[in-house]
Amino acid sequence: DTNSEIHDEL
Amino acid sequence: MNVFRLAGDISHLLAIIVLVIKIWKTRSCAGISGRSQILFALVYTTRYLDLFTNFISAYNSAMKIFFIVASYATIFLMYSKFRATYDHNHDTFRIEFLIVPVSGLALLVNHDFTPLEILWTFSIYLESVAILPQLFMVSKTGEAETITSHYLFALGSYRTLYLFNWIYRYYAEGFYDLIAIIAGLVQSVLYCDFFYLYITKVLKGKRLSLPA
Repeated sequence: DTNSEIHDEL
Repeated sequence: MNVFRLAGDISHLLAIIVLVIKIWKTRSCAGISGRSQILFALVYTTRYLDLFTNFISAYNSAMKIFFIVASYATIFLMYSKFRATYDHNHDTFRIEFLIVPVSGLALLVNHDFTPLEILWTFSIYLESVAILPQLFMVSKTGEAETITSHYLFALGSYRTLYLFNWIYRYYAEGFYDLIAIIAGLVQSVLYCDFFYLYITKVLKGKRLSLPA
């Protein structure tokens, strides 16, 4: 997984 | 932002607008599950708390605010203004059967054990199943108004378009988020039956009715 805390999608 | 993501967002936006306009114009929320609408309000509220912590873009913030406001407006229309038209006898899906397991799963499987991240994860999992009370209601009454079918089609298409967005982002940016992808798959699969009926019936000008 690359994504944590910042979610740039809706 | 790629074309799949943009199409998904537009589809999501259209779904929400269609629902509010349907209720407003017909002065009725018959056939709409208030329980699904409560779940969606919960989804947007818990997911978009990052409005206060992260700024991504004006587009992103505007959409988030719109989704939150529209979801509460829908609840207001259903439970207050047009309450008399709310078909509560057919809206009987027990939402605690969704909220409790989804809460447990969000606590167990998340990217980071922090309050905001757990709430984000909760909202992703909850969104994947939030339509179940509505689909249950359609199956119970055996039919849906054509405008309700359009709403459901747009709402279901949005996450399916996001799946294409994630495939694109994986190849173009090396970005992927397994929690969102798996929940998005579940969410899309739940609509399959409805998509089939929509394409074979509603698009051919017939009303959506289920075989007895």
